[in-house]
Amino acid sequence: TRINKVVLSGFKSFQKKTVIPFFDGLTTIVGENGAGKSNLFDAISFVMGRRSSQLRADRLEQLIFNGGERHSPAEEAQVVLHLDNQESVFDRFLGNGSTAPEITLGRRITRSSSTYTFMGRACSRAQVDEILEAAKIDPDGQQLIAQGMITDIIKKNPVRRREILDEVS
Amino acid sequence: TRINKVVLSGFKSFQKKTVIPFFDGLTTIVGENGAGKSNLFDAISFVMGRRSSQLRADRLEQLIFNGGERHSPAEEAQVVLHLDNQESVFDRFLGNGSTAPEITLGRRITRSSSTYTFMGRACSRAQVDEILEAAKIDPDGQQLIAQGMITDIIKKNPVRRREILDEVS
Amino acid sequence: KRGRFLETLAAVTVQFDRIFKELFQGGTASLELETPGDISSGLLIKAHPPEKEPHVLDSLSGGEQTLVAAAFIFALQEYQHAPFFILDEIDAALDLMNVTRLSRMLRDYAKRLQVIVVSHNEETVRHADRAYGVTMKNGVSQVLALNLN
Amino acid sequence: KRGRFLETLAAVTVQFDRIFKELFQGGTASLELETPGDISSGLLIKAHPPEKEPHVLDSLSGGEQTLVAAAFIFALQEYQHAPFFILDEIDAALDLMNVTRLSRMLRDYAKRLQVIVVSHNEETVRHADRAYGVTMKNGVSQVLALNLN
Ligand SMILES: Nc1ncnc2c1ncn2[C@@H]1O[C@H](COP(=O)(O)OP(=O)(O)OP(=O)(O)O)[C@@H](O)[C@H]1O
Ligand SMILES: Nc1ncnc2c1ncn2[C@@H]1O[C@H](COP(=O)(O)OP(=O)(O)OP(=O)(O)O)[C@@H](O)[C@H]1O
Ligand SMILES: [Mg+2]
Ligand SMILES: [Mg+2]
Repeated sequence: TRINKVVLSGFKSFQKKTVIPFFDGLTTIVGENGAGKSNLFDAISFVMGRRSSQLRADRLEQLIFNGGERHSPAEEAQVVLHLDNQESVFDRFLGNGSTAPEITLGRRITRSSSTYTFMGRACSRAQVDEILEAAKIDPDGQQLIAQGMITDIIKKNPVRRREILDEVS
Repeated sequence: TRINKVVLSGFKSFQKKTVIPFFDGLTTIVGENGAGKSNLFDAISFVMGRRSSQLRADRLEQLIFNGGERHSPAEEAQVVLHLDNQESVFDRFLGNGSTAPEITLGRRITRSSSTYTFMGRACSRAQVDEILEAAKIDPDGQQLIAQGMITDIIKKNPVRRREILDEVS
Repeated sequence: KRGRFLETLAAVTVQFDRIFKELFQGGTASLELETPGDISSGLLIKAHPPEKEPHVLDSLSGGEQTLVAAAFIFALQEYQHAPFFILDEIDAALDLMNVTRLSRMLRDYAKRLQVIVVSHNEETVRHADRAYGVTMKNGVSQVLALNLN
Repeated sequence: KRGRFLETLAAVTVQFDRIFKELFQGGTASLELETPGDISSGLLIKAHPPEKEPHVLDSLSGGEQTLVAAAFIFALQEYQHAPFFILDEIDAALDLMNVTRLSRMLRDYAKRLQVIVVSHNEETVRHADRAYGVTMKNGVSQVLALNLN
């Protein structure tokens, strides 16, 4: 599979609905300090199920656009991930032999609720894990490296490092 | 005061005796990855009394030049720090109303010993601390920032951060 | 399963050493169990850059540690085949030569999987197929597609 | 002494805010005790970049955290007057604009105290009075004085 598109609204510094298409090859994300690059990284981690502590927040509600100085805060944060299904890797989740060129995984939080969606319909966290696993995506895997975390594998205690290899085998 | 000179031999990747003069103003240290820039930083931290764990080593003996692939290991590591005394801030340690334009602080380790020197003569660690303090040098202070440690003050727990202010006041 | 773990370890170690040699232009690296054969013990990383004595991993420089970590991550990928890498400022500690080596390797992986990299480094951006610029105005972020020519 | 601590805190806070404003071209910052008046409680850093809502310190970006940390270190220095700064790659997370701002500030401090900075960044080196190049050959480091013109 590959990421076709990321759609965010109300997530961290992305106040309004923002659509970001992704393509094959090497894409770089650039911009000044504090612009929102790592927030975009967090959005992708968030929709794939990472916890608030891995997203530089103490609680999920801190992920909702807080208004800055000039705006009012958002009511909710939502991120939808569009994943390519042209190789049919997700077909078994689509029901009744149907297929689709792409699937969507979403996650929405308000100050008091947190929901996951698959193809726009509510689903459980466990189902999201299962869907991602079908495409060999591990939200906690070594393919998603947050800022400052590249040497984490070096600093890890050897048993935790071996557990990473357990996950892989 | 200021640092007039740093003389290292057998310390980490500095096999031979290396003399590095320092001057007023802004000095940058440049070079490729793995060249030895942070090792030079470590040498200055080492002579001012920082522990092996703060010098990227498990034990002091790992600070001795290990030979690389092509050379034999050194027997000992020594660093001598030459500090300016033209403002007489160190006079009270020089004995009998004498003075000198600069003082030297040294630290030498072998696989089985560790000694500090002041003006070439053996002294205690406590004396080194006292001498540095006279010049407002704190080996564990916020004026000496190791690679990757700049945001340590941000990540510290608030009580340890307040203790830094205790030290200052 | 003990057998499967040891098989994975062997396969990943071969890749780790190969990728390490490419990033360091020599030297050797390996992954070993603390207690050989005991799959419940920890996993050690042995990294030996060219002309240096293999040493405590901590005593490697910032840039060297980044390259060792990247070699490990890429070695896992050769085994796992995840569909993308998303890497936030992994080049921060690298000098120009090593940014170039790492970027070439990322460009190579980008032929087979999606690679998304956040970077401040012009040399990294030079290797990209496309770029998005993120800007902030009045506390709100916006994303623009940039022309790389 | 409680009085002396509170006096130090007040003095350092004034400097912290002033230096923060210069590095961020606006905004406000302060240092506060977790429990006001209780000098055994922890010390909080409140950092509020321009046009942003003051937020959890952790949610500041890598570059923003570097600048906040630098402001804190410089604020302590205004009070302590140590004879030198020795800083190893503190500019790693900064964009070009912020490297320039930080380097100008370091250059300013360099008039009053000795400043020694390890850096890979050309912009940082551009602000230096002199430079030493460290090279490694066959596992041995050497230091050369470089000509900055
Ligand atoms: N919930 C939120 N609402 C509004 N703004 C937020 C929220 N959470 C974080 N921010 C802002 O986002 C900014 C950080 O953005 P981000 O970490 O993405 O920067 P960056 O582009 O990665 O910068 P750098 O190059 O320094 O790493 C902070 O200034 C923070 O105030
Ligand atoms: N005791 C020792 N004897 C010989 N070499 C050593 C010793 N300790 C460390 N080294 C070598 O020094 C090198 C690291 O040097 P250093 O950390 O100073 O690099 P650096 O110039 O700061 O690089 P970077 O830009 O990546 O931070 C390592 O490759 C390590 O093998
Ligand atoms: Mg960032
Ligand atoms: Mg270094």
